[in-house]
Amino acid sequence: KKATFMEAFEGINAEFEQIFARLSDGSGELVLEDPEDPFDGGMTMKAQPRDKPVQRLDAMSGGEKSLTALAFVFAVQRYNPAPFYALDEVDAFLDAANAEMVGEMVDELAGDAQFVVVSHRSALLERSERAIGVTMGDDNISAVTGIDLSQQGVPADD
Amino acid sequence: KKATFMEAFEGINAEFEQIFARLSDGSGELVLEDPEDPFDGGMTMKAQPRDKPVQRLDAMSGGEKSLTALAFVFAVQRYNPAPFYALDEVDAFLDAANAEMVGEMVDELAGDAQFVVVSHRSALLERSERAIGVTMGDDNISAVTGIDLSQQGVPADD
Amino acid sequence: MYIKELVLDDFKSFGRKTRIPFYQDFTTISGPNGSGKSNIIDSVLFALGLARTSGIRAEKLTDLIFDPSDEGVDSFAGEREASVEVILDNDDRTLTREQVVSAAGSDDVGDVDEIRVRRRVKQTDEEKYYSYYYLNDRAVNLSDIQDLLAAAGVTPEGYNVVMQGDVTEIITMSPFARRGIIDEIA
Amino acid sequence: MYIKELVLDDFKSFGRKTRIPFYQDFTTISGPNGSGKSNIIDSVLFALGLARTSGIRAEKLTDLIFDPSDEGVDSFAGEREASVEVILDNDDRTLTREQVVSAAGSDDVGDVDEIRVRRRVKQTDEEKYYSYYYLNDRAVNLSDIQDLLAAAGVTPEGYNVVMQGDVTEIITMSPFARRGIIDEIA
Ligand SMILES: Nc1ncnc2c1ncn2[C@@H]1O[C@H](COP(=O)(O)OP(=O)(O)OP(=O)(O)O)[C@@H](O)[C@H]1O
Ligand SMILES: Nc1ncnc2c1ncn2[C@@H]1O[C@H](COP(=O)(O)OP(=O)(O)OP(=O)(O)O)[C@@H](O)[C@H]1O
Ligand SMILES: [Mg+2]
Ligand SMILES: [Mg+2]
Repeated sequence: KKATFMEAFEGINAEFEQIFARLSDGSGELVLEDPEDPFDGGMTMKAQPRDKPVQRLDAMSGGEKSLTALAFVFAVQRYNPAPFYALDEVDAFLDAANAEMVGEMVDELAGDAQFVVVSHRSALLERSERAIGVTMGDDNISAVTGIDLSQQGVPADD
Repeated sequence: KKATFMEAFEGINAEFEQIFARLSDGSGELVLEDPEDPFDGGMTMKAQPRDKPVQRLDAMSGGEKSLTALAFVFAVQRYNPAPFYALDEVDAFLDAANAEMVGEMVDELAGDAQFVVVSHRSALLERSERAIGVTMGDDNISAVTGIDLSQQGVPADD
Repeated sequence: MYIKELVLDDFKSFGRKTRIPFYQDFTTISGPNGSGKSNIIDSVLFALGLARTSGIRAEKLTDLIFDPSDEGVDSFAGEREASVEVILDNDDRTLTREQVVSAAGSDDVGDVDEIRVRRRVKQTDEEKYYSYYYLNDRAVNLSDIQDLLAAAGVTPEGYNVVMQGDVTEIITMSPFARRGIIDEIA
Repeated sequence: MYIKELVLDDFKSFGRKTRIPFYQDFTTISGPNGSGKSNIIDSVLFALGLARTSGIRAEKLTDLIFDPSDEGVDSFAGEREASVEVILDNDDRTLTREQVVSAAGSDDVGDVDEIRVRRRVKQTDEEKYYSYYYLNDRAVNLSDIQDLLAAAGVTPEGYNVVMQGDVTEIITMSPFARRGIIDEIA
C-alpha cells in the first residue's frame, strides 16, 4: 500500500516539478508531511513562482495560486491520463503572460487527452480547433452555435 | 429599532432596484424573509438579470452573481456613502459588456466617493484618472510606478 | 476515448433538445454571462454521476429540470423531466466489450465503438422524483457507471473537471485532503 | 474625505519604504500576477483595523513583515518591524477637530486637515510581537481608531472593501448575515 502510494507520489511530483518550472519560471515540488508514513500526514506544496523566497501557500497571490493549482492538475494528467478534461474559467485571475503559458500548455496536452475549456479570453480561445458559442435567447433558452474556427475568428472578451 | 432598520432597508432597496436595472437590464429587489419582524428572519434577493424568470440565487451564473453583488455594494454606497471604496478584481467573471457597465458605474460613483480598483482589464483601466503600476523586482520587492493617465495609455491584459 | 457529443434535453437552461459536438483535441466554449456555458460542464458531471448536487448549484435534483416560470410559481404543473446523454467515442477500445457488457449486465449493448451514458431525472409530483441511468440504452445503477468510468480513468475525485471559481481549491484544501487525491490515483 | 497617500514600510512584499499616492476620484492598480497589488489593499485593511488576520492571508501578524528569506529559515534573525500609514485628506471636515482630539486623547494632533492613521507590528523574538496604533502621531487603541472611522462611515462590516475572489460572497452568505449588513448601517 505504501509502495504503490510512493510510486504515484514520486511520479506526480516529477511531473509537477517540470510543469511548474515551465508555467511559472520558478521551482516547485510536492512535499509529504510525514515521508516515513505518508498516511499519517498530509501533502503540501513548496512553490516558488519566479524563484521568489518560499512563502506559505496561503500568502500567494490569486494568480500564483491558480497557476500552482493548474500545474498540479496537469501533473496528474501526465501521470495518469483521463480521457477528457473540463476547465471552467480557470484563467480568471491570470495576467496576460500567464494566460498565454496556460493556453500553450493546454494546447500541447490536448494532443494526449481531450480538453473542453470555458473562457472569455483570447489566450485560450485562439488556440482551439473548435469553438462553441452559447447564447441565451429571448425565450430564456440556451442555444449553441458551433463555430468552426478554420472559417472565422472568435471574438474574445479581452 | 425596527423603524430605523426599515428606513435603511427601504432606502437601500430603492437604490438596489435602480442600480440592478441599469447594470443588468432586468429587475431585482431585496426581500425580507419576515417583513413583520425583520430581526426574526434574514434578507434575500430576487434578481432577474435580463428579466429571466426568477431563479434561486445559487443557480445564477458566476457573472450574474458578481453583477448582483456589485449592485448591492453600490446601493449601500449610494444610501450611506463611505469616504473610499476598494475593489480587488471584481470584474474577473464579467464578460466584456458587463465589465463596461461596471466601469461606467464606478466612474460615475467616483464623483461622490473615492474608488481604488485593482484590475487587469481595459473596461476599468481606461476610465481612471490615475493608474498605478506595480512590479516585482529581482530582489523580490514590490515597487510602484505612478503613471499619470493624461500622458500615456495603460496596457490592459485583455 | 473522448466525448464526441452531448445531448441535453430540458437540463437547466437548455429548454430545447440540444446536440453539442466536441472535438477530439481542444474545444472552447464562450458566450455572454448567464448564457449557459457552465451548465454544459454541469451536465457532464450530472450524467456521469461525478458531482454532488450542491456542486452543480442545485439543492435537489428537480432544480436541474428546465423551469421557464418564475421561482415563485409553487403549483406543480404536471410531470417534468430532464435528461443528459454523454456519447463517448471508444474506437480506441479504452473500454473493452467485456467491461461494457459486465457493467450493463447484458450482452445487448450494440457495438462498443460508442459508449452512451444517459441520465434522466423525472418529477412525478411536488415531492417525488426519480433518477435513472442508462448505458447504451440499458438501465443500470450509478455504481455500474462509476466502476466502468473508473476503469477508463474518470473518477469523482479525479480532478479532471475544474468548476468555475474552484481552481484554487487545491491550494486552500487541507493537506490531508490533498494527499487523498494521490491515494485515489495510486 | 479620501485616501491621499499610503506609506508602506516592510509590509508584505514592500521591502522598501514606498509612498503610494491616490487620486480623489478613481485610481486603478494594475500589474503582473504576484507583483503586490492585493498587498496594497491588505495594507489599508491592516492599518485601519478593518480586517481579521486570516482575511489578509496571514496566520499571525508577523507574517505581514517583509521576509526575504525562504520560509524554511527558522532562526529568528533579530528584531523586525512593518508599518503602514494611511493619510486621509480631511479638508472637507468629514471629521471635526473635537472628534479627532477625543479619539487621540490629546489636544496635540496638529491641524486636522490631514488625518494620519498608522499601525506598526514589531517582532522582538521568535514568539513575541506587539502591535501599535497611532493617530496623527499620538499612540491610541484599536477601539479609538474604529470609533473615529465609524463616525466617517468606515466600518469593518461596511462592505466598502471587496477583496480578491470575495465579490460573490454577498450572494453565498446566509440570509441572516446579509440582513446583518443592513443592521450595521441602520
Ligand atoms: N432549471 C433551470 N431552468 C432554467 N434556467 C436555469 C435553470 N437552472 C439554471 N438556469 C439558468 O442558467 C443560467 C446560468 O447559466 P450558466 O451558469 O451556465 O452561465 P454561464 O454561461 O456560465 O455564465 P458566466 O459567464 O457568468 O459564468 C442562470 O441564468 C440560471 O438562471
Ligand atoms: N511577508 C512577506 N514578505 C515578502 N513577500 C510576501 C510577504 N507576504 C506576501 N508576500 C508576497 O506577495 C506576493 C503576493 O502579492 P499580491 O497578492 O499582492 O499579488 P497581486 O499583485 O495581487 O497578484 P494577482 O494578480 O495574482 O492577484 C506573493 O508572491 C507573496 O509571496
Ligand atoms: Mg459560468
Ligand atoms: Mg491580487
